[in-house]
Amino acid sequence: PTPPYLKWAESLHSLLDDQDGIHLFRTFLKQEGCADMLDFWFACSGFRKLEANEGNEEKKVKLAKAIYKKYILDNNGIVSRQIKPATKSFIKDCVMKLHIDPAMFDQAQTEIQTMMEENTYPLFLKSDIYLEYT
Amino acid sequence: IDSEDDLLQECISSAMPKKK
Repeated sequence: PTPPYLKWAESLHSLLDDQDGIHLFRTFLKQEGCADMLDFWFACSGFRKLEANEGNEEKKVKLAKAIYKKYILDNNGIVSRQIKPATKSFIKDCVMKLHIDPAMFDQAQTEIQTMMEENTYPLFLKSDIYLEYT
Repeated sequence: IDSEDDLLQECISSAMPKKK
């Protein structure tokens, strides 16, 4: 069978589908000062999943506000800097008008994912942290 | 503030793959 760490090199999704892979990738991102990108990516996925449970509107509003405040509101934050202004104002609008939709962070998540696929993920595969692990 | 952080953490964990 293929060892997990070889699978991690196949795609970002294979890496993010494995607990140990996530852990190692996060350690790398922390060194680079951008672990928030990964946390934001998972927060978006978690937020979308909430949809399945009915009756937690209040929780959804609270969570949408928390994600917005932590990752998007501060224009100097690592996540905020990678998201297009139009995407940010769309999310701001949703939060302000309480238009809470399970897909409201999808575009922002895609932009962060593209950034990881083109930038931090290839760097991770060449990093000492990954090479030492293998 | 704490509860917001807890909510975020819970949300992040819920999206992570379970141990295989």
